[in-house]
Amino acid sequence: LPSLPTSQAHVLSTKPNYQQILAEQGEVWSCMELVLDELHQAVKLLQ
Amino acid sequence: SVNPMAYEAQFFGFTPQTCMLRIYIAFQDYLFEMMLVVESVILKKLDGLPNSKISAFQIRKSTEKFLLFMKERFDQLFSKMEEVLLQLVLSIPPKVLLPEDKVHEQYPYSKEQFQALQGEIHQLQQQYRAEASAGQALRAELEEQKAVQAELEKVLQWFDGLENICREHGTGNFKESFAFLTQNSKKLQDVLKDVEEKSR
Amino acid sequence: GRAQVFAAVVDTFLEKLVAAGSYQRFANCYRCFYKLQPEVTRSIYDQFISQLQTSVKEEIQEVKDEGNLDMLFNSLDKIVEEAKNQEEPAWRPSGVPEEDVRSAVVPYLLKHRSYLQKVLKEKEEENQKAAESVLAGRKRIAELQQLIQARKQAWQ
Repeated sequence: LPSLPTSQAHVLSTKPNYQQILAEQGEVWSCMELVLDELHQAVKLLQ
Repeated sequence: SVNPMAYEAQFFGFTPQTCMLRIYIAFQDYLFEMMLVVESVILKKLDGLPNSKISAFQIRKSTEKFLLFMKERFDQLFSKMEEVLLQLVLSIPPKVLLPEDKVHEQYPYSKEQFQALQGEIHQLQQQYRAEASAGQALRAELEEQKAVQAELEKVLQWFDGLENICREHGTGNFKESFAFLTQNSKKLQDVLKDVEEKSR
Repeated sequence: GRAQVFAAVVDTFLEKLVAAGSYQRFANCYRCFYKLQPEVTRSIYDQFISQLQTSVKEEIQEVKDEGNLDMLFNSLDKIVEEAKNQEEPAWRPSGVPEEDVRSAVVPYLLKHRSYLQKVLKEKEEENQKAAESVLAGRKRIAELQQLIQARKQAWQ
């Protein structure tokens, strides 16, 4: 990042952590995996 | 003190004194040369007059006498001429500024002002460099965003795909159909129970 | 103008020189030859003077040509004419090059400064636009995250 203050310093200093955002998707997948497993069990049970 | 006439030298391309010196030496050379010519002509004439009792030495004396006089007058007249030319013709009046020096009139910067201007330029250069790298950082983040958006949209598409599959197999709203399934299975269980009792 | 004054002064000088070197004086110095050959003396003197004048004039013309003096005199006359209402003594070289060069450099520095101000302004505007797209991008990503969370919770 530039050493001097710039006109868009406030934007640059509030940059999100995109790696973390992508990492969070991992949690969505594991959650969905759980949901579908449960569903699978339920359907088996019904059958 | 001798006025170096540096400003005039800047304008003329030579110092006025140099110009006058050159003229002085040239004139003096001519005078001397002419006198030599005069003397040689007279001597030649004398050669044609065998009976004349005039010696070359006498002629040389005459030449020196005339030349000495001319030289004195020459120096006097020349210094007057030089004085007039240096004052009236080959000099630049004190209140006159040469066109190429207009900047000195327009921008009479003191050392401090000059340094302040340099400092300001340096500051602007720094600022520009900072803005340039800020621009690069912003464009880099835009690139990053593209990749992240693509990933997230893929996740959503996955959800869409999942629901499309369910829909394709007749389960529009999963919750309702699951409730419906559960109800049916309960009825089925009841019916099953009924059938068993009757069969007993 | 200067050119006329120059010519006039040189002519005056020549006239006076010739006047100083009069025939009487010439004949007086070469008295012994003059007594013998008065006419020859006269002719020699006349040629001497004429040649002297010619040489001087040629020299002056050569100096004028070499130094381009006529053009310089005229241009100096014009410059002096333009400055005739000037009151104060004009600037003169101080003899310290570092000092004198300052004013000559200032126009370029001022030009450079305004150029830098211009490109800096353009760059800031460019960054403004980029920042707006970045913020829009962030907003969009946040929305996508919320959508994903919503879909996930719906399934949960």
